Amino acid sequence: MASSSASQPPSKKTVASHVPFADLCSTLERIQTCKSRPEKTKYFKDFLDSWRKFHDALHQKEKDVTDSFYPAMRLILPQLERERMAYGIKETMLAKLYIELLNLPKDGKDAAKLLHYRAPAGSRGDAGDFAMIAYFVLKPRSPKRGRLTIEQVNEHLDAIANNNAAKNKGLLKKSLLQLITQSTALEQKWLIRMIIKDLKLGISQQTIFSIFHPDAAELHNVTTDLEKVCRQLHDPSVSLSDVSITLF
Amino acid sequence: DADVPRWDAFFKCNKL
Repeated sequence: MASSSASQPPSKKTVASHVPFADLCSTLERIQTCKSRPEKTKYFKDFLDSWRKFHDALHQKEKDVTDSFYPAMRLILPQLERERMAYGIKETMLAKLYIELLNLPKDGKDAAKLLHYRAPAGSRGDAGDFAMIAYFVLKPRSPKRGRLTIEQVNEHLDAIANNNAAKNKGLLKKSLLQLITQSTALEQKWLIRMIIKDLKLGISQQTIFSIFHPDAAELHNVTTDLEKVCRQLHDPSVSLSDVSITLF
Repeated sequence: DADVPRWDAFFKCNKL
């Protein structure tokens, strides 16, 4: 599958084509960093509410809108991804790729940190957290501003998954490089977590669902379809019983 | 395009 789809101009028809990936990362960073549950839920709710209001403004003159929070939700809950196939990327592959990309000396300190990310090292308590270790290695070496929207990030991730399914390692590496060379260190930290499918937010998927909509967890249990959950329950005033009529 | 709303106007985020 071609890996160049993300270079095409984004459609102006979706919210995701307007929202910088950096804004999602800032939100995730805040959710993860703050200690209390009310604060964590507030940051997610602020982002979600902004998305819904923008959605209303963007689609105000349209009928049968299928656009939803799904492009963001699938990045926030990557463990529930069903549409995209596996990335086939683990920490060790990322470590080797970063060493090559950043031209790090193979026997140097930073290469060792990436390759032996499980080893207890510094005082930061980030042993075993590859994304965190990569962040500190990448920080002085990455773009200061990210350029990608949430839609473009999803397109890049599609390309990575498609190239993995096609067993084309060269294109898989190329599509991953396209993604990371356009992202800041902070964005890459979150991209790594999305690819590894463990965001470590300190907030459960049940809580994320309950903030999105009181019936979201139930609908997801029935359908295991995140896109359907986001589309059908986009409007918080619509209940699952209203949706059920359309579903069955 | 004047008709297209701006995301920035909806989401106030201090960049980290």
